[in-house]
Amino acid sequence: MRRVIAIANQKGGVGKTTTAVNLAACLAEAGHGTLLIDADPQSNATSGLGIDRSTLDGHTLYEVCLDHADLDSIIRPGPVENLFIAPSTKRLAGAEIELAGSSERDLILRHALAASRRSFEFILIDCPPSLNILTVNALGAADAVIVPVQCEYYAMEGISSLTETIDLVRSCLNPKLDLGGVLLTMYDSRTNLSEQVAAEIRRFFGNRVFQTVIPRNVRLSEAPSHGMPIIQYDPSSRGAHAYRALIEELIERNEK
Amino acid sequence: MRRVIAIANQKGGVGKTTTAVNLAACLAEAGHGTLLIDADPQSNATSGLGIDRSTLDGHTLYEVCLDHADLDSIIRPGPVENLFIAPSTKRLAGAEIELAGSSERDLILRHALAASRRSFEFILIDCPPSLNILTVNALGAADAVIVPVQCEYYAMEGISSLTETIDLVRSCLNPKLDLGGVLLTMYDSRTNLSEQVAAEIRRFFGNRVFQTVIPRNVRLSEAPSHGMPIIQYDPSSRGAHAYRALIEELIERNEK
Ligand SMILES: Nc1ncnc2c1ncn2[C@@H]1O[C@H](COP(=O)(O)OP(=O)(O)OP(=O)(O)O)[C@@H](O)[C@H]1O
Ligand SMILES: Nc1ncnc2c1ncn2[C@@H]1O[C@H](COP(=O)(O)OP(=O)(O)OP(=O)(O)O)[C@@H](O)[C@H]1O
Ligand SMILES: [Mg+2]
Ligand SMILES: [Mg+2]
Repeated sequence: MRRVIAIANQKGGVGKTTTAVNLAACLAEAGHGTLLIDADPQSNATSGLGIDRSTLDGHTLYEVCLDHADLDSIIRPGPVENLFIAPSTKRLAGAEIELAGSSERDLILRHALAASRRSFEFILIDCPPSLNILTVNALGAADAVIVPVQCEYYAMEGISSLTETIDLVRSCLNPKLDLGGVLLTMYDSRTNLSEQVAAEIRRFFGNRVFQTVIPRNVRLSEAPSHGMPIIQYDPSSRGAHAYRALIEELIERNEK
Repeated sequence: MRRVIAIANQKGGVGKTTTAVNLAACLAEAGHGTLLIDADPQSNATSGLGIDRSTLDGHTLYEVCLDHADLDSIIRPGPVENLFIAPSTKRLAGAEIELAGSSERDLILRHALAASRRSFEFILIDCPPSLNILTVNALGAADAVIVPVQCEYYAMEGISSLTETIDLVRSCLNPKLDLGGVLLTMYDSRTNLSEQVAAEIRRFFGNRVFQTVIPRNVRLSEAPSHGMPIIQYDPSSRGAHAYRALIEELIERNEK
């Protein structure tokens, strides 16, 4: 049973890529065949998994969205067994303008996934920090969306426009789209702010907030400079423990 | 002599809004008439200065971009003397699609500023985390751009595509656009990562990096929840000292 999960939030720097990369790596480590699709032209997920962009030569998500290349033709193995990635480069930034006129523009990713012959248990999609065509494509293709929220004031403010977008996509593009969960990230137990924001988010979303909270942990921000997910860079760090706990909760939620 | 400065970086969460709000407030405190334009649909700069979005009723940047309203008609006073704001709401997110077909779409903000009869010494423009029409408009209207860069790996990666965009805008839209400076933000002296990234950025940009470095300081992230700039929320904090030091450096650079 394949599960497609978009990792989205238009607020910038809330931990979307960090969550996409590490959730994917932990799912793969636990034996689930996992594909990570990098739908952000910043292509941080691509470099976060150690892929050298200069070796991609025309086999990226841009070619799938604009030249009708098969998704399968761009998939390559990641640094962990059972983990694969559909990489991107900054060229994908052109998709917004180049797709603006096309009638099918919102469903390109869904069609590409439907045509794929690869079988993965989980497909994660890392989204850019805006509610543009790439994010709409990810929401249109997903079964569920995980929303990382940094435990800070500005990040909290933006939540209502995201849930409105999710409702809009559900009503006119993808009726099966479910809010998979809100994930509190960069929680710093030394500050009141983190606790205040976390309490506010729980009041608003109730049990749709994951019990697992990702702490602020410098090892998580060091790992990408080595091109590794946290379970390879520092498997005993608080960051690694938190993302491992998250997949257990995710799988439990899925089975309900 | 009016100076228009865009605060831009397509990487999310690097401190664009925090820099725009606090730089504007410090310039105003030092006696310079300052306007902050919120060009981000997230409208964090608007709430960061204590403006209640529900009181804006059609007097926002959306109306200037889409309904040809005068910029002067939306300007309102900020929480500090000499500080004014041109606010936004999430409605501005529609500008991307609604302006896509218009031939003048890249110069709307420059024309609106040219038509304004208000006189400010500094006009700051807070940009969204993407290289879209709103950011291009800000770069098209600006004399200079300040690039906040978080002292983290992913933020460093994105710099080259931003400088490419600045060069592109300079060559076909705004020949006077200057790189005003790269600002290191959220510098955490306890981590090696901050020092490594800072050293790398200085190697790449040389003296275009501001001497002033903004430290990670929780008071900066608490201030927005009170709708205040740091000089009001906690005037003796390290964050307030850093942004005050920054304006001195900025004014010195301007005079050269
Ligand atoms: N739990 C954490 N502890 C410490 N640092 C973190 C944590 N999560 C993410 N980071 C760091 O914070 C920064 C922002 O995270 P990340 O890039 O994953 O966010 P994002 O939402 O994907 O950003 P964007 O909006 O630009 O796509 C990165 O430098 C990352 O390494
Ligand atoms: N020097 C700092 N110390 C501590 N926290 C900071 C600092 N600068 C910014 N922050 C906090 O980090 C988060 C990201 O900053 P901010 O929202 O200003 O970035 P941004 O680049 O404007 O984000 P976006 O890309 O979404 O527009 C905010 O919650 C802010 O309060
Ligand atoms: Mg990201
Ligand atoms: Mg901002």
